[in-house]
Amino acid sequence: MVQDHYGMVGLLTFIRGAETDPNLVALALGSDLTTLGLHLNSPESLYSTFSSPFADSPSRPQDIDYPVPQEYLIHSYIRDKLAPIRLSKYNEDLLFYLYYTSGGDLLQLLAAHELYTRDWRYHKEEKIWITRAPNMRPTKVETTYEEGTYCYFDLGTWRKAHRDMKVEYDRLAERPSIPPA
Amino acid sequence: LEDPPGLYEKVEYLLSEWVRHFHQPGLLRDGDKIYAAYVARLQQQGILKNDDLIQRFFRISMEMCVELCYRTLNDPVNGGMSRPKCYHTMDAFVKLVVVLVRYSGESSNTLAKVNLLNKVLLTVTQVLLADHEKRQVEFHQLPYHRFFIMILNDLCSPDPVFDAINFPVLQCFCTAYHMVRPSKAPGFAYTWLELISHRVFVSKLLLQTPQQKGWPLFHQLLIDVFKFLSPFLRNAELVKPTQTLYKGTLRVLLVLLHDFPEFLCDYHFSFCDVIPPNCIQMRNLILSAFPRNMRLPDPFTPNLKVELLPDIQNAPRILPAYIQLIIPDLKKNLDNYIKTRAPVTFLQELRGHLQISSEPGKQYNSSLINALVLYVGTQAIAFIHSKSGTPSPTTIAHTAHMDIFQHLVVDLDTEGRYLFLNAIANQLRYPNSHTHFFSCALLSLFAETNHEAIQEQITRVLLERLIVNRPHPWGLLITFIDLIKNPTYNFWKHDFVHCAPEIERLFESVAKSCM
Amino acid sequence: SLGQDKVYQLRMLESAYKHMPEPSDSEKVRPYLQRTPYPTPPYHPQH
Repeated sequence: MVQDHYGMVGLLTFIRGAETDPNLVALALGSDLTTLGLHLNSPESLYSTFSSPFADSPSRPQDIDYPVPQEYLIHSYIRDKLAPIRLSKYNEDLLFYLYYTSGGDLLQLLAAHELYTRDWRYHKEEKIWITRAPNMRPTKVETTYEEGTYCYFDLGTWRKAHRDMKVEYDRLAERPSIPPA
Repeated sequence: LEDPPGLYEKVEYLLSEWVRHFHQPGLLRDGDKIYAAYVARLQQQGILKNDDLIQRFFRISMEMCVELCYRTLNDPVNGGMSRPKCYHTMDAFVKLVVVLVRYSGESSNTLAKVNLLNKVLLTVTQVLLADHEKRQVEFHQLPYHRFFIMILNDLCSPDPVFDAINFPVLQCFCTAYHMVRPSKAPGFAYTWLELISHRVFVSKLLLQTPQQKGWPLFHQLLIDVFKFLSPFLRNAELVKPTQTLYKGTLRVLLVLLHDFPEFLCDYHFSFCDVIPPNCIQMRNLILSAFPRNMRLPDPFTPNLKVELLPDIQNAPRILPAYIQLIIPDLKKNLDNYIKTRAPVTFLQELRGHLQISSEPGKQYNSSLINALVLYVGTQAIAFIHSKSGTPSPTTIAHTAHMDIFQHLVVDLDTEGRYLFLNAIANQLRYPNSHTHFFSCALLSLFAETNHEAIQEQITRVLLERLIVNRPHPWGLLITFIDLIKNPTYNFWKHDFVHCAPEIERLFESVAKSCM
Repeated sequence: SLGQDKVYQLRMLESAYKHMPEPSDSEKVRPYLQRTPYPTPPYHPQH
């Protein structure tokens, strides 16, 4: 057989080496390219939301600058008149919007905190926000869970809906802790 | 040459005045008036008197903005506000440049505007390179990043003045980016990759510029990053910084594969020429591109008759022209041999043309090998088509073209043979005449040889391309499937298939997924 | 082995790695609702 780099023995040596050295794997055996944060099966173009070669997610809609008519750019006129952001004054629809569009941002945490204050709870497994349906007590309450009809926020339809659920308390996220500043 | 006395202070004053104008609330409402008044002021101060002064003005302004950014970034008092403060200054300077470009010459004088922009961009690149040289590891990319991104955004916004000069503007940017490419300014490499892959830049260059005029410009920029990475990738030992740049480049290629596959199709040859042979996944990514209007037949279809697919009659486009890579004398002799099969000594001398040193690992001119293989293949396809035939192991056998391939595969040592076989395998892509011919050629070389070492190396070249993570080019899959399924090749009887448990398992696993 | 110029390039790349570009470097200034990246718990949607 070919004894140098260029035959099967060379390939075998490389494969064996790659089992212990991740650097060798990166180039030749490669990596799962679907884990690079690009929606490779998307029917939409990727370039239009491409954030950066070093980002592991696409740009959020609010991060994509778009040329708008000059008349829309009124910030310099009204900046001194704008109220500071106070999540406690916003309705739930806006809170959910801020929560879902601010992944990995402090704003998401603040929105989650405010939703918690308003008795919504985030179900870590179902990945939905739920709250007890108004005027409907749970049908069963135990130390570790309860059952009944709950209101949840449906991200797909962007509205509240109801469903019967068994809610294990340890599946609910705690109140988010906000940094002191 | 020294700046004229007093110019520095004058520029400092004018620039500070501009930054104040830029951030005042009335700019939106009274923009045109403010701009016109400021341009008049510059003229009055003699700044716009001649090209030399204009260039000095921009250079000094850019140096001041850069200096301010460094002071801001290095001042611990600023903390999290240091970046916004840098944006504050750079955005104002960018706006000044955009205003001056817009008002340069008459409104219909596009040449004046493009010339001025070109001057500014080249001046900024010179400032960058000088800064990079001076500060070395203390160099910071932020001011230049901000400058290039913001000015690109402004010049590519819908605007009748800038719309009329859109392509020349892009050319200016491409020239500037090429000047500060990673091999010239490695401290700027990450930002550079971010700049060339910015959504506005990519869409303007690859999509919105008519007749694909932007494609050669983008091709050059990709070649720049491949050439920079190549020596580090060749060593296969990736430190984190290089790995990050490599991964970033993969992301850019994935976007191109998804949104602009035709671009990768057209330029695959030159990309594969600069990507090291051990970067198999990156190369596969490029080779697996296919035109969006094409539907690839499932390579695992039983009894797939590749020779009956209509697409294999069509020749792919290969850009840029690769024939220039073949030395004229060699090409003349090559053409002569193909035509007359004479002189016989041509084949014996061929290796000498390809070998450039005796240092192991660097013996051969791989670009020449790639060009030679592709050229001989395209000549073979034309010859077979002229005989109203379709390439197949039968029709390609005993041609002068296969003589050349068969001679090379025997005469070259293992290193040369590896490069030669890689050159053939680089043509196994989507259904087209090149894929079909080179697939037949590779299988024919496997079948016709008496040397098991040659069969082993053919298998090695195919297998290493298959064991990497996806994607895999269509032509690679159908060639390998034919090799393992077709009894002509007696594949499973070869010793190298069973040389080690890992290899055996690999073949079985690949064969399982193929079957 | 890498030549001297490649060793230099690697050294420069390594120092650039310590201050990579940030997303806001490529975005217009948004004074009202700026980015405030924060490590939120992984069970919250990240993208």
